[in-house]
Amino acid sequence: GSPGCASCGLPAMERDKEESLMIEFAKQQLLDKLHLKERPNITQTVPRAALLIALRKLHSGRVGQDGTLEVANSRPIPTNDQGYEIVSFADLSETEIGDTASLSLTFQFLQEHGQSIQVLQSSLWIYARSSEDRHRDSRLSARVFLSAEGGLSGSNRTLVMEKMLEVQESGWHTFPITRTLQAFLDGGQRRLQLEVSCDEDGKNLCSLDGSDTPNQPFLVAQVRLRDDHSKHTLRKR
Amino acid sequence: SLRCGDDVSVCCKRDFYIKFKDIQWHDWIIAPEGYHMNYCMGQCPQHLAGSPGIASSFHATVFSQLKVNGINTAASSCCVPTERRPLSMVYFNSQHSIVKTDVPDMIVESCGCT
Repeated sequence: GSPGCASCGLPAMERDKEESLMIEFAKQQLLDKLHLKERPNITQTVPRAALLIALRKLHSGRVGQDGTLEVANSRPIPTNDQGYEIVSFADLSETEIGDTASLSLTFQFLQEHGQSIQVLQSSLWIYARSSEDRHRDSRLSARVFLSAEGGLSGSNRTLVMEKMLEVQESGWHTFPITRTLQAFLDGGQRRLQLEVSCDEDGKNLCSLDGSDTPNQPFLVAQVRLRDDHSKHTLRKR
Repeated sequence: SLRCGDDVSVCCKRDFYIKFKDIQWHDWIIAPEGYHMNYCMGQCPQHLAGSPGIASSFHATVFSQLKVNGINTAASSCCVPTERRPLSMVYFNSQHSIVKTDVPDMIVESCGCT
């Protein structure tokens, strides 16, 4: 172990006692830096394939079909503000399964008191199956609705955005929801409920074909923590 | 910057690496695999004060003012980090979302005497 600390008077320690102290110190330091009170308990596992797809999208920097640049390459966050990139999977226990079902997604968010989140950019990633009817127009209108918290599927919802999808081939599509997510978080709510409709003759090409599909819908957001107290401090310019 | 060996005398950087698997944290931390919680230790005798480079710390500023003004005090120079870098982390939070963030100034790269 190390010699005693001449200035603080700590006695010399055995090496393994010192090491376990250092490990506890490291754990506490990491939790503090991540603004976590304790280590998260992972109770529901995300299929590894879905995890890899989401992480790949987070870092792909790919230009979306609507020409917007995905979150990964948006404006860099100034280094003195701790920024986060978040990938959130929908709570599938509340999502209906089946090709005629509407795709209703619930995302959980938890905000610490005294802190507010600034959303720099956010998008919803949805996987749409290809149209089975090869002879019809390969473009399909997709709509994203915001459901009132706790509302039933289809009731009391507002249209967030609508866009045309190319469904010649199955594939991923992004729906920018930056303002929607910012308004949701500013409202202090916890459960963001979205409904996605890609209706083709009664079939929803965006619905899930199974709960363990690797093509699970997910939400990507680039956020920055705003410390509410800092709002009241005057800064020297 | 010196790297500490077994016998520590002069200011140096002690490497200390924690593997998340060893502390059962690898289920919620996706990357990296571990954390280099290096730290500085060792003595800074008077003739080493301010070497091997000026340590960027409040203590260094005060100490150099004392020296410039020829004020002899009992204060001694300290062994502190002179270079640090961020730790990039990807982890699950309590809502099972994946979070990626760069935590600034988490890894000590080198040490020096104030």
